[in-house]
This record gives sequence, C-alpha cells and structure tokens, in this order.
Amino acid sequence: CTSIVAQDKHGNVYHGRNLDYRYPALRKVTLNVNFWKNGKIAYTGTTFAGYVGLWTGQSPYKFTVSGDQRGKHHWWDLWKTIVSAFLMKRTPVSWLARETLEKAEDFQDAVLRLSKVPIIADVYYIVGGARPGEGAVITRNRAGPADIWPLEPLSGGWFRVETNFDHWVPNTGKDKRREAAEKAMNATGQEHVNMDSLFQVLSLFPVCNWKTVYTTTMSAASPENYTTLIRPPA
Amino acid sequence: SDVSPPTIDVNLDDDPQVRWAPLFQVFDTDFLKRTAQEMIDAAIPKWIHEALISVMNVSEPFILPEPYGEELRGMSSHFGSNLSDIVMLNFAYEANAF
Repeated sequence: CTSIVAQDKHGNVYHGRNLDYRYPALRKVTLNVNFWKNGKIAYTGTTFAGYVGLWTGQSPYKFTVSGDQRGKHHWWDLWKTIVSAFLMKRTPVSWLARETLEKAEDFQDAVLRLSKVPIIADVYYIVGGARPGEGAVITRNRAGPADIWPLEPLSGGWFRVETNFDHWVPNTGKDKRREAAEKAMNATGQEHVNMDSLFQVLSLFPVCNWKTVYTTTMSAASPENYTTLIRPPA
Repeated sequence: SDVSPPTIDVNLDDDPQVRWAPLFQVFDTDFLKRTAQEMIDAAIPKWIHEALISVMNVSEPFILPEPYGEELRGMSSHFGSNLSDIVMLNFAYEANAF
C-alpha cells in the first residue's frame, strides 16, 4: 500500500491511498459505505463486501485515516494473531480504524486512539485532519506506538509518504514505491498539490502497480470530495 | 479503465444484525459466497480454519466484541454460511496486514 498526507500553501490537508492486495477478485467486491447515525453521515469508508472493518475512511470535518501493512509476516503469525484477538482481546487493525472514525472527536483524539489501543498486528496508520498542520504517520507495534511522524509544513515537511517500511529506515530493497512517490510529490510542489495532483502521483508506476486494487483521495475539510476508483488489473 | 465502486448506506441506528442488509441488494449472494470461499482458501491454512471452527463452537458468544459480533452474525445469516466462515473471511481480509 501507499498512503500520502500533504498540506498545500493555503493550509488545506489532502490524503490519498493506494490499497495493494494480491487477490484480483477484490476489485469486484470493493465498495464505499456511508455510515449513517441520527439522520446524517457519521463517517464514510471503503471496504470489501463481507468485511466489517475499514482500511480507509473519513469522519467529515474531523479527520481521514488509512492503514498500511507494516513488516512481513509468516503464516504462523496469522495463528498467533487470531489467538491474540480472541484470548487477549486485542482489536483487529481495521476495527480500530472504524471505531476511531465512529468515536474520535477530532484529529488529535484520533491520533491518540490509533496510537494507544492494543491491536493484533503491527501497522502504519496515516491520519489527515481538517486544519493546517494536522497530518501524521503513526508507526504501530501491537502494544502501542513505535513512532509518530507529523507534518511539519513550516520546516519543509509539507507531505509524508508511507508505504510498508519504517520511514527512518533506508530502503535498500527493490520496492521503489516510496522513492517514486516522494520524487513525484517534490516535482508537484506544495503550491500545486490538490486532490487531482495527489491522484496523479498515486497513479504513477510503481506507486500504482499490478497489486493496486483501489485508489482513494479525500480531505476531511471537504468530505464531499471523497473519491475511490478501482484500478484496472495489469 | 478506472471505475467507481458501488456505494451503500449502513444505518448505525439499525440493529447490528440487519444493518448490512443493503450489501445484498448490490451484490449477488452466490457471487459473494464464491469469492469469500476463494479468499478463505487462499489466505487461511485449512488447519487454522478447522481450529477456529472448534474455538467458535465452544466460546463464540464470548469472543466477538460488539457491535462487530452482531454484524458478523447478521452477515452470516445473509450469506447462509456458518459464523466461523464469516469470521474467517474477515481475518482473510485482515491478512492484508500480514
């Protein structure tokens, strides 16, 4: 997966994500869900049919969130994960994202919840807010936060790119999505970043690749612009 | 080319067991069952699936937090599947994190 949170020169915060998954069939079961409460949309998310969790979503005028896989695991980790979910009452990663969308009062509350609540697997949560400076990448261990990497627009940190590597670790592998996305964001520039240019960055190879199921662009301050497109198979 | 996915409305004021009913107005149930089975077979080792069925049979009422437990029970009714299959499907999707 690739997630990007960015702030333009006017303080508008944008958030985009590619969800990469190795099963092509997921393209046929992807859907957007508007969750209504008391007659209005409480939050919106993108998920797969039959799946009650959310990897992507927005709470209107509050924050946006996406989740990216952290680290590589083996099949026996799956068993440990299921056991930890059931016996230790730890929350699945996508359930915490949905719970946060439902309950968090604002960006700061969302970051706090996504950082602290014990979960069943390591993950990156990327969060964008509705006000200037509200953006962060949360690197999660199962028990709590390993790192919080905020936007720092006043000192040049006007965007953050997260794929599936710790941001402080140099990428020595063949996967060049992070470098490609960062290069494209720098080429775009803070003065030209918006929902369309963010979508273009997320459409470049290898940021968008044969595993990319869908791309979502969103901005908490403009919830009506929430857009998901299913990408064609290679 | 890129296409927009369908959008459904889920009313959180509805009972969790029925709130996902709109899903089955958009997607064919047989298609969903086939896709779910493919996902489970591809992502979950068979012995884990069988072990989970045993665990669920013994302690299901105690291990699924609400409202997700009720939502999954409602989903399994619509699918015409065992609850353990729907829980497995959710873990198969969750396996994106692994």
